[in-house]
Amino acid sequence: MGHVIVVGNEKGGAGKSTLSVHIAVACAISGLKVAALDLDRRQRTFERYFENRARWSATHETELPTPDFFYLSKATAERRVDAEAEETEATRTLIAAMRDSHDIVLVDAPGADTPASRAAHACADTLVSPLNDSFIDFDLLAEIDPVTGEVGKPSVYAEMVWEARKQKAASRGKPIDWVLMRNRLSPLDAKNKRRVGDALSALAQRIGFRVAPGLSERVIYREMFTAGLTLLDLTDEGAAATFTLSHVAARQELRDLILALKLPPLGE
Amino acid sequence: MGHVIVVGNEKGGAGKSTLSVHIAVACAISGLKVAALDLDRRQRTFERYFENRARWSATHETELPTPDFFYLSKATAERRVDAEAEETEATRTLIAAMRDSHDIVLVDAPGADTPASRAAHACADTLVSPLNDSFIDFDLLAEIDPVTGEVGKPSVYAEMVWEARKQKAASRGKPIDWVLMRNRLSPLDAKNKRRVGDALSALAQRIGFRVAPGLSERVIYREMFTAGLTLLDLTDEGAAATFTLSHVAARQELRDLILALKLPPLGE
Ligand SMILES: Nc1ncnc2c1ncn2[C@@H]1O[C@H](COP(=O)(O)OP(=O)(O)OP(=O)(O)O)[C@@H](O)[C@H]1O
Ligand SMILES: Nc1ncnc2c1ncn2[C@@H]1O[C@H](COP(=O)(O)OP(=O)(O)OP(=O)(O)O)[C@@H](O)[C@H]1O
Ligand SMILES: [Mg+2]
Ligand SMILES: [Mg+2]
Repeated sequence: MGHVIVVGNEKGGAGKSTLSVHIAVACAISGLKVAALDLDRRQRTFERYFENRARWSATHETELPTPDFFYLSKATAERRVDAEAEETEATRTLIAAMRDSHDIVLVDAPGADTPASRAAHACADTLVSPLNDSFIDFDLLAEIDPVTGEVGKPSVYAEMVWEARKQKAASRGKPIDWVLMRNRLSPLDAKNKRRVGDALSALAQRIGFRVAPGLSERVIYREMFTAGLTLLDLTDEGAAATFTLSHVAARQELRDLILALKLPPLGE
Repeated sequence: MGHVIVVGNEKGGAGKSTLSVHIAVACAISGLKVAALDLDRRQRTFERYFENRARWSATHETELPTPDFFYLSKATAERRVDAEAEETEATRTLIAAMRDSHDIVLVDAPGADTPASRAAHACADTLVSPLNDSFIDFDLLAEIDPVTGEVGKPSVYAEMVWEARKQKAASRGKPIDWVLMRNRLSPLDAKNKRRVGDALSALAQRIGFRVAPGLSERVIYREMFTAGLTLLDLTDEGAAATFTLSHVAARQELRDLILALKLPPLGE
């Protein structure tokens, strides 16, 4: 029975697809069978990264560890409520099938509130939510008092996860391990970083997530998109010249992140 | 007859709301009557920034230049095609009303493909699209050959703008001035920055946009969200202590960006 990881955050550009790609490659490199689902049918960033990877593999006659992609069929019902129910059901069925045949199921959720995204969240064993170091991103989790810094009322995405947890509990699934991960961290802006960090610690207790070590802003996490490669694919033999201090630090960040996810198939 | 600015990019987190807030404040500070519309009904970042601003104004008994917000009513039709037509029509009607009563209409589009977003794009006089310095963001404009760097087939967002331009032409509106603006630029990553820059110049010719000076990654563009303030509100008298080299550079960036938009009401 595969372990379901949903990479979710309704906030656009938080780093969901970037994270999905790197987690998928890390798991595939460890020898796990990874089933992948890209719920953003317009952008398809997650799929596109691996389409580029397949093309690179072909032109370089190299095998690169890659997940198996699955595809959600579009709803056909005419009435809105029927189309939503159709999409919800199709998502559950597909994820269940992916679980039966793979060690890891990785779902890249869209930066929007859709029935498929909600259904996927309700199937998650691990929910990983990247977050920019910004109160603009934080605002989708909870309100915050500008003067006292006190965390207030939960906001739209926290409510979506709350709903997903209720649904998972109702279907007797194990509790969702909600992991928040700061992304695109800059070595500068110490004051803003500390304020966001404090707000996250305060909120973690209240709405039930844990904060994992995050990823810094590094060009290496995005500059190889057109080739479909990640830094995990750069090996000493093949690309010794490209290794810099930043790459070594990036490898460590990714390693720490994967460990922090405590994924059962990786025996953590 | 007001000038309609749509801040659009289907790619999440490109910087639409951040840009919308700063353009709105810049125009309001210049004395223009600004009408604002936030099409992201879940996140409402644009609205939230000004809700925070209103609260700050109240507690500090200060008037801060602020746009007038308008709200799109939700579609009620049961069938999907009917709800989409309803949303499209409501958007057009609302933007027309905003144009009649204000100098500037500013629409913050969502990071998703919605009927309201498409309708707003088709009403734009100026379409401003921020873009992260990344081939992941670029992928929504066009494909790119990883080896030759050659720009290929236009992608989902370029097609959306193409459709909007056809609709505007059909309704005898003046052509949409499509301005692309790089956002969150880092002083590092010279090679990736150059490659993205070259791809943008090549694409600009083909799909008809111009590239304006962009914004660097600066904490000042986001750290005052909870107070609803922008660096444009920091004046020498009130906040001399906060002025740093970065703030002066940020002011210059914003000024250059607004000038580059060549907005008729600003007499450019
Ligand atoms: N740690 C990082 N370092 C550098 N660039 C990053 C990092 N994380 C994300 N990015 C860049 O930030 C942008 C947004 O990332 P990404 O597309 O992964 O976010 P997303 O949450 O999937 O967005 P969407 O809501 O549109 O699906 C992309 O241009 C990506 O290349
Ligand atoms: N120039 C910048 N410097 C620093 N931070 C920025 C800059 N532009 C945007 N950000 C930050 O990047 C994140 C995404 O920005 P923003 O919310 O404005 O994007 P968006 O395109 O409106 O996203 P969405 O698709 O979710 O509507 C936010 O955390 C914001 O604070
Ligand atoms: Mg994505
Ligand atoms: Mg936004």
